[in-house]
Amino acid sequence: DQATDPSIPEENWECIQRFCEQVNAATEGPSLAPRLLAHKIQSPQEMEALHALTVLETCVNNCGQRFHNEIAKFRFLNELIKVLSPKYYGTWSSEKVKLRITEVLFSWTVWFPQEVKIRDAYQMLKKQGIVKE
Amino acid sequence: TVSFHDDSDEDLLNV
Repeated sequence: DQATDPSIPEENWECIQRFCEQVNAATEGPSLAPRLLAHKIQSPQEMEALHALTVLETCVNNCGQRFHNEIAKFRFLNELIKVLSPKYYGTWSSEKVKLRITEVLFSWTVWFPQEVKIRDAYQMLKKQGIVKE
Repeated sequence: TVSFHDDSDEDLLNV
């Protein structure tokens, strides 16, 4: 909650790092953290969602293979897709948050080409016209 | 508890 405080526009890097450490320390960390982050990313508060995306990106680089395996699953990718899709939360999500999610997903297709589910999800979004270029 | 290699998942959302 501290790391994604919507009332503070700047990133609280100390707090984000503490969160990553907690994820690494707790046995359930890598499986629980993606769910917590997905919930925040789906927040109607733009600033909270943007902060949560920063925490997500930081965790992907700092929280090890198990966390990585979880975010590469449809179970997590679907939660990001819901924010983009007009059939779910896309109509009321902010353009800024949707653009940021698209950028994160695209970067993952580049950095993790071996993750076929990420590629499938991104290609589906392009096919459905939800992701343009 | 979640086994170390938990590869349970769901299908891709159809939108």
